[in-house]
Amino acid sequence: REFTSLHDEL
Amino acid sequence: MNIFRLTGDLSHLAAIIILLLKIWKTRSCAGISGKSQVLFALVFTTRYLDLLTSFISLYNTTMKIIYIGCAYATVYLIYMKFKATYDGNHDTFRVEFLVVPVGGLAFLVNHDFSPLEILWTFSIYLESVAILPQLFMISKTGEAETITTHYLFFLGLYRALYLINWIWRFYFEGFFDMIAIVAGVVQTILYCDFFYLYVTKGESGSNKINPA
Repeated sequence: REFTSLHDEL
Repeated sequence: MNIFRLTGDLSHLAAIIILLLKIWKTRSCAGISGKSQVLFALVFTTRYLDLLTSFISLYNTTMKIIYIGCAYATVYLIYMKFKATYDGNHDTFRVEFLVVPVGGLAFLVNHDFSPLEILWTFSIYLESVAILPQLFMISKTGEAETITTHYLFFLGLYRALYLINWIWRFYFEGFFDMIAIVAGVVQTILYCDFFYLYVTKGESGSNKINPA
């Protein structure tokens, strides 16, 4: 699971 | 990006700036829990490590840098520059009772057992309880300066707006992050008592709130 695609929020 | 998330981020930014300016202008951190501010600095540090590894957008990177910068500047003002005004006798919440369980939970319940993901999960769980030392300090002193209540209002509002953002994203994008949502609900619930006081006392114009 790609970290940045999962967590694009602040 | 949607309006709820944008207003949420701006509300969060407003809270951070209000606190930093309050301490800087009054040259005093009386009534402010340094422990909560250290926890927030830890939250941003563990959550925004991806600043070093990836680029999502100019907005995302800029806000992360501002949040981290202001968090450390606030901690610096409290524990170094205006240390003499720090009210250590009332800032006595045992933060180890927060950090240790949150750290353990981050290892047990996460989306992926990778360092970056576990640190992100730790930061999400920690943020939901990071305000407790501040709320505890206010309950001990029995009052809070008006500007501090505005800080808490915007800080509480930001995650409440994020909850609406997650409803929006689930409905329109099918995006759903159980960990962030559960932690966000807990975080917002912790402010409910304060929100009630803020609204009721705010109307009566009294310059201090006295939580029960």
